[in-house]
Amino acid sequence: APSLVAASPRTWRNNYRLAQAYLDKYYTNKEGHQIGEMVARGSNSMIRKIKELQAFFGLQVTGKLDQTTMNVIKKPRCGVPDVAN
Amino acid sequence: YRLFPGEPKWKKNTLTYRISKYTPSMSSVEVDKAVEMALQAWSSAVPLSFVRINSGEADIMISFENGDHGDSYPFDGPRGTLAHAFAPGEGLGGDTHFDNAEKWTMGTNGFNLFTVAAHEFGHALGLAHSTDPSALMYPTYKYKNPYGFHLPKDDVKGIQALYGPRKVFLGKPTLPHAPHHKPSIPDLCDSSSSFDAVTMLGKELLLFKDRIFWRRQVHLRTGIRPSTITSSFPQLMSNVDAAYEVAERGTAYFFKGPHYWITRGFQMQGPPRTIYDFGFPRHVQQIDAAVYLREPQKTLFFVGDEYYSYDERKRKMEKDYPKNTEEEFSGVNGQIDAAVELNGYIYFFSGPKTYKYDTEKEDVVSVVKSSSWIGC
Repeated sequence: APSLVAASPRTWRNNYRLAQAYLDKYYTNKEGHQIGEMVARGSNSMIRKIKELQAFFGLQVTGKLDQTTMNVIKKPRCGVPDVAN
Repeated sequence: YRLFPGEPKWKKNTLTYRISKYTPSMSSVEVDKAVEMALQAWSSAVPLSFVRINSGEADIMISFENGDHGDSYPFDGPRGTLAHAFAPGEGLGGDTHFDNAEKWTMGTNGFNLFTVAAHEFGHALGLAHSTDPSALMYPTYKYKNPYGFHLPKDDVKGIQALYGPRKVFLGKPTLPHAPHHKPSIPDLCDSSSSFDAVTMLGKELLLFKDRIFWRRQVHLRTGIRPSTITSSFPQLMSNVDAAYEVAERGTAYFFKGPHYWITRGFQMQGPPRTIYDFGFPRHVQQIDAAVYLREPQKTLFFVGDEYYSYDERKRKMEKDYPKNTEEEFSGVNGQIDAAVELNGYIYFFSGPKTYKYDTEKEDVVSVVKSSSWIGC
């Protein structure tokens, strides 16, 4: 799973869930075989999506849920996916 | 900027919108205003017009929704997702939903509805999220002041990639060396035609003809100035059908085809609306003339050889109309091109003649040449 910087297990779990929901919502192309892909490649798929998110927002592309990435994820935003269907 | 895959866009230039569900966070008047201003942000950059309708299916259906509202994109309560909109297309296409769980405002406390609506309408017109942090189409919320807002460059480029730039002037092309500030003025002194529309606007009388309008002080025959309609009312372009002012409200109304625009002085208030807001039957496609009568606070709308009466206090069309114009206004002959009330008289412009109608005597008291109004 993506590593986190200086987070307690509880914060880690919360951030992970938050990020997963965010990436599913805004960085998942719903036309593809979404469920199959998630099962087959698990966290690798999430890392790829984190990288996509970081590239979109002009952040350092690490594939990790660092503080800067979490700050973006926690911002209020438009519900239209960044990866358009 | 980025476009949606397949680059969906509207195939027409006039789009309808309707606000079908409001939010308790704001008054409906504030919501209407924020939506109007947000649409205007886009229509100022591209040749698109937005017409509000109050019933039926509009191209852009706007609503405030809670949680799962049946479009596969449920809202998540306060913060998080604020709104979403669908790319241009039939059915859900263009529809714009706001999360009713947010605190919507006109200011900075809570989420500014203008800011979010302007962003969402970008989607409804065909723009996807931009990666430029200064763009309106950047995905995260950043307050924008609605007053004096100008579309950022990235968004202008994006929307113009779909619809092209808004043309300032739609008349015949001018010669390359023709000066832009001297429009060709219709030769009204020799013409048998009349004005398209006449109205007071503040302390001035405005007379419209084709692409030109004349401004004059009512009691002065000097200093009558022609100018292009586009120079003062870019949205109207040319050929205004009718106009009237409700001086008590400081508001004027300009009609063109099935649309009308509201101004305060020369300041346009939002995008065009549909004349059916007034209660006209659907077969009425345009208004020939309009005149506001101060004392009864009623506006008469002339269409063909008939007229309608609109109660400005109740904001409702009166029953038992339309009536035949010639039967009700003795001495006024022919179709009414324009009308205005001055000093208690109604002046009816019909072709080369203007009838001065006395509402007390219920008869025409004099007839003058229409062109005399601009000094001919």
